Amino acid sequence: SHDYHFGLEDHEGISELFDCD
Amino acid sequence: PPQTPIRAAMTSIQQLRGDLTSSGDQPSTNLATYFKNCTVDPMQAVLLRLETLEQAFSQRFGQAVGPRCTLGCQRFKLGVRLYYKIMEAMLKSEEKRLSVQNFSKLLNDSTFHTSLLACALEVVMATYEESSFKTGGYNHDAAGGDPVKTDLCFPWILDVVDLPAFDFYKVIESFIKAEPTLSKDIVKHLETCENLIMERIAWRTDSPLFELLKQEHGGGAADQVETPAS
Repeated sequence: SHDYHFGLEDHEGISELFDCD
Repeated sequence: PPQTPIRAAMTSIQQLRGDLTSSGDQPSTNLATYFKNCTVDPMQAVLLRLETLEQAFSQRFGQAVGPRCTLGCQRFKLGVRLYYKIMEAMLKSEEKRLSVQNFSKLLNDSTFHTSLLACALEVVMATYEESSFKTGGYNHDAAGGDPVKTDLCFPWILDVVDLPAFDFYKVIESFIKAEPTLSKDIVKHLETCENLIMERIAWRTDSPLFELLKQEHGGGAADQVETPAS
């Protein structure tokens, strides 16, 4: 991960970000 | 042993090309299966969009870089391989997380595809240091020629594919998660893009963010509307 801050929770992913949940 | 900047860049490029050797210029069998599982198969729309964006990207790349415009096609082809690879990885992850196999809404969303492709192209150009926050837009010819100033640094790609920064932002974290072999420099580059968007670009007057905020606040009431400045 090279110190990148991952902000998405376990229940969040690309589907939610594009309103496909 | 420590590497010179040129050697480090060439190693990065070799690694990227090596990682994508097994990725095809077309969707893999697995990816095609995800497409077929959709209520509406997005394959034709995907291919048509790529054709259109390749023309736009190559033309703008040539305008920015100069006579070596054939590089634009090469960059785009590498970007497409990465785009397919990441898409497949994302879908596998979502399938596992959500226990679904029909991603029709997502895969028929043009904004999703454009965002993912833009991110892949940004990674390719960052690898070739054509998009670099460090060098201030200059890159050195790989053959050791004179430095050439380019204007390809982020958010150049957003203008080329006509994509709001707000939408581009959505794919970044999932992109990094889907490709653990991304180098430290590339992850850092994407993180810088994220910060630029969060701090500045997403708040520009034409951003879709304001409409979404209005909707979120129950939109319509005149006294609730804020100007972009505030």
